[in-house]
Amino acid sequence: AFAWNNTMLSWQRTAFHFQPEKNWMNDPDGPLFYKGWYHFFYQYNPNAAVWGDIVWGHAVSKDLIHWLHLPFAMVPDQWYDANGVWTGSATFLDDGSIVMLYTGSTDKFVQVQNLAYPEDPNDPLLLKWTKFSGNPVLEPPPGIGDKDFRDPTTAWKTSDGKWRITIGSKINRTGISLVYDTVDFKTYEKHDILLHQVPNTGMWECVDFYPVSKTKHHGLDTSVNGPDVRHIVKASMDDTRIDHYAIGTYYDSNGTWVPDNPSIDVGISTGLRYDYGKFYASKTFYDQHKGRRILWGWIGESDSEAADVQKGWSSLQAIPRTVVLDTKTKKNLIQWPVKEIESLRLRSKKFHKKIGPGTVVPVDVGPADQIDIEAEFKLKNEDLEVIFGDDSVEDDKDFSCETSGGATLRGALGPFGFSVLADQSLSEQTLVYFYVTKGKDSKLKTFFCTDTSKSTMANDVVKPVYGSFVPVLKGEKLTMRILVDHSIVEGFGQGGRTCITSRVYPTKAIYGATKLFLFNNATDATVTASFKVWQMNSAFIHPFSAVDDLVVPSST
Amino acid sequence: MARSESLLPVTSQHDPLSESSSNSIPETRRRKPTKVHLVVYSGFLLIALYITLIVTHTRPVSTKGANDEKTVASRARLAGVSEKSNEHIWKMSDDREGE
Repeated sequence: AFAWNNTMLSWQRTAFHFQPEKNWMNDPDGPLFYKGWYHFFYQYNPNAAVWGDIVWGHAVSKDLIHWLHLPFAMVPDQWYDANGVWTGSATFLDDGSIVMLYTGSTDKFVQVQNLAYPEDPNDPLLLKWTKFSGNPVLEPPPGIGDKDFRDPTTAWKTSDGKWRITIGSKINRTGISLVYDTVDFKTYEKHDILLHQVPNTGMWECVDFYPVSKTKHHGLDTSVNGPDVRHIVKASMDDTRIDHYAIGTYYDSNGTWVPDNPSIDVGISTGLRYDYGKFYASKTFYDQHKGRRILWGWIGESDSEAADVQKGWSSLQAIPRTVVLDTKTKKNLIQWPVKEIESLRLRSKKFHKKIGPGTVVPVDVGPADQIDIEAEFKLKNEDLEVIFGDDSVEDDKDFSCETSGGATLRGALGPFGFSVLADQSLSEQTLVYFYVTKGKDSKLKTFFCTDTSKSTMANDVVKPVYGSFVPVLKGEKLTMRILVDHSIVEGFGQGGRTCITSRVYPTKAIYGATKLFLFNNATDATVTASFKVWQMNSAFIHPFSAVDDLVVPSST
Repeated sequence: MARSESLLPVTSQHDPLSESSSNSIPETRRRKPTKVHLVVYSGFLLIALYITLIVTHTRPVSTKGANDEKTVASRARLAGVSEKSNEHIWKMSDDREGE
């Protein structure tokens, strides 16, 4: 293992990403907005920086950014959740009250579904939770394994006025989502038909199901349906720890969903992903306060457990993202950090630089470990014409961010982008970039990638190259946004059509030694980059104090 | 190459230990022949020690591996949720680098 020291490890804690004060965190649970507060619950081990002894951590915020830690919402204190109060989701009933369904791991390690609700609906902080006396409300049905039945979704209304939920599972190697109807959340009627299933995808966990508008950019309540609506099914693949989603049509009459394109169905390896980096067990909720759908995602570590134990904590949550259907392509979602993150922007600098092939340019922004970058790139038309007009340049059908050698592979039109969390000598750097190729039929094909292979000298870290194809429509400039917050880098390509989150652990490029560079490693193209870099403030996430925190930063 | 060639003769010429040992061995042979047995036994002992060292050196590695496997199969897997540790990914990437 690498000899981490406290200086390096202390630097890894983030300034504005959600994380508990110490120990282990994983999936988001039951996010919601209630009486002026955003509530965030999460899987939490209060005893160690590794998974185990899971309780529900709880925090509140007025703006999804400035979080205040509250006491645990639920702990394993009943036989039906003795081995863990696992992942769950919230539903608002018609009268505005909240029900929470969650998975409990029983004293015999059977996965069952339980019901809980706030003890005092008048308490905006929802401090106390009552577990239903009739728990568990659901047990694994015949044919489903005791350990293959977890993570109930938010419920949505059926046309006949019932509530409907789905729960992930598997039959042999087929990932499935079971469907149940209920009127009171205490008794349930199981559907014989599944919401959906995909062979050879393994266990589905943390299934999410929600509508998106075909025409509007605002979010939709989970129960909305109609001709202008598409439905998203997301499942977290137990085998690969990847969150896959697909766009399709939901049939209320029988509780089934059909993907638009079966070749990129849920869980198919070439299918759509929320994020092509590290992003798992995600969950959306409808924010009725601002009419948007918000996506939370658990960002695990890429280092070793030993390092996590040494630093005393493990895992982050991504900055909450709005999620909408891309109304231009209609084939993918668009994710974007919530507007409120911009309240942390401090001083900024604007740049306009033209950089030739094989160039690395330092960007003078001071310390670069808490920054927000928004950039657009333009390739010279002549350069494009040379490549696309030259029949001897073959179509690059095989390019892949993950397997084509990272940012060191030089092509005619890429890679170009930013080197973040770099030291002065570039011995450590994380590269976020575009790679443009001559694709099928000689059409422009653009990839958005993050190369972490040179991010640290440490040897006990997983350092992949992440990324995927990103749709670029005619007339669009290439744009990217990067949020750098110590050991996490979140990249958003082309307005959030392709997203990449990575965890990196530099040993030299830390504190004041963290630099930002602009690079163009293409062999033929000159790139013009126009970008703005903001220094970011800390969100000062801390335990709630009734005296101090009655006045918190106003929501934007 | 040039450097190592020039160093070798110098080291052998100025090694005082080699000279003193070559002088002392014949003397001890003459005066106390029973010590030859001691030297032989010591030799055997050293070989045994060497073998023991090899065995004990490899054992912790394999034990550690086994323990790691247990950790990787881990509480999360045993309890029935997805693997939370990175150890297997890390091992896979190590293997790839090794290849």
